[in-house]
Amino acid sequence: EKVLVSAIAHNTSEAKITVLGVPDSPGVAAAILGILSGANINVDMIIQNVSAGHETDMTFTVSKGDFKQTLDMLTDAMPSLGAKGVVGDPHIAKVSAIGVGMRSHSGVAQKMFQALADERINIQMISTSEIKISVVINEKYTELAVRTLHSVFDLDKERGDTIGG
Amino acid sequence: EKVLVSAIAHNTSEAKITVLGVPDSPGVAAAILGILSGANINVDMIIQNVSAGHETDMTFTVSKGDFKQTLDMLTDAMPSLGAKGVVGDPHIAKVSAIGVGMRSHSGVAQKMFQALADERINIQMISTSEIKISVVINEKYTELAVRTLHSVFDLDKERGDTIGG
Ligand SMILES: C[C@@H](O)[C@H](N)C(=O)O
Ligand SMILES: C[C@@H](O)[C@H](N)C(=O)O
Repeated sequence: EKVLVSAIAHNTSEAKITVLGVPDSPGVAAAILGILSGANINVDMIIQNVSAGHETDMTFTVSKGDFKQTLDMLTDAMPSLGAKGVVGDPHIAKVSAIGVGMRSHSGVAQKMFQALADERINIQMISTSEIKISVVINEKYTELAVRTLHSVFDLDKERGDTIGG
Repeated sequence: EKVLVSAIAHNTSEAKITVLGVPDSPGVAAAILGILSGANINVDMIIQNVSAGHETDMTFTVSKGDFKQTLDMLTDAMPSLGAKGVVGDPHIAKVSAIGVGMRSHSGVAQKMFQALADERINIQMISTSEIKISVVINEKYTELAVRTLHSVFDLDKERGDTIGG
């Protein structure tokens, strides 16, 4: 099987914020992003899953520096958004497996998720793009997760090559 | 402001499936992907948001051709996964705004989501990557969504240029 994952990336500069229980109707997502873009808050990940009943949650990541201000702004906006709550956590890391050959995510995802499970690292969020599978985990597991994924996807060998080991 | 969105992409070949109410503990995501990769089911998007209490939902997209088989397989696996339900919908479209200059998703996302809201198109799922914001909508709105987003992000002009209009 050709090499599917070519690199493991990680980012511990972000914090996650979730707006809970918003109505699943047109205009709600725009209103939430309107608050953030109006305040010039940079957003990296945006994740919304299908709704349960007529409500759903929306999570996004901002820089740790913007965490407190964003949490406060959205908490103030809860009534106008019709949200049930706003929660957040600045102690997260995003860890990604990157591979341009990934036509499908199934096999790589299974291997990645199993490697994290074997180390008892809980996956808080999952998001994919054509060439990447990203998970959000507790920041304290960043090094363990990156080391484990390097080993599972045989990315250690490259290091050996460059040093002549 | 420099052009942030350079293209609108859409894909109506996929179906979504959600495994509802799975335990938020290590190993669950690996088990679900294990079922799919074991059956050689190709998966495109994988979305999991933060858990409410100790449970969460996991959604992924498969080709419309794999929809029925995947739904059946996961429904059978519900007891072993500890899931509360499995639901799905083959009548979806993924629509994406693509822009390599997107350092942050806020402003572009707000504009994209507002444009869809103005057409009363409900956003079922949201997922982002460095250069892209993707939404899942009802398949019947595909052309309307693509046309609306082309206009909002001034991508119509390009067409005018090539025809000399
Ligand atoms: C929840 C939110 O995404 C809503 N469905 C909307 O279209 O704005
Ligand atoms: C729900 C699922 O992602 C779980 N948290 C896991 O780590 O497998």
